[in-house]
Amino acid sequence: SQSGDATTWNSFQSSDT
Amino acid sequence: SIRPSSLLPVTIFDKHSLRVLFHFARDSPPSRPDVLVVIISMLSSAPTPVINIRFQAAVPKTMKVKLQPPSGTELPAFNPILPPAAVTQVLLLANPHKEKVRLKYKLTFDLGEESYDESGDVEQFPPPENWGNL
Repeated sequence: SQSGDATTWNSFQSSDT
Repeated sequence: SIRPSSLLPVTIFDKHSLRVLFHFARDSPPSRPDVLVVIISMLSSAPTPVINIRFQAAVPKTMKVKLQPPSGTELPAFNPILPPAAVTQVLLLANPHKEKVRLKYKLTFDLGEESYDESGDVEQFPPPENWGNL
């Protein structure tokens, strides 16, 4: 049942610098 | 100190004279077998410097990603008679439910007069069952 991407994602992370 | 595994690195990006590799460390951090340590290498073959390099990553809600500060944000112009330069950045990926990993990245950098804003997916990760012993 690959009807689209049901994944919920975290927001993009970068380093703390 | 990070010990590299013997797994082949994965080329996750190779455009505009910039190549980005994921190499997987052999060990997990102490008492965190659910964490994969990824060493990111960024290499340039451009005839002018690459500057303002910034790598960002996102994973599904059931996982967590953390990026350590990069070794730099610039790469010098490629010179074929000098050893290659690289920007290195360590990424920690927690996957407590041992799911198949998907990672989205954003990569921005400037090369000459051009600014690039690139993105993509990475799915070529070692099986979570083997993390900590790669």
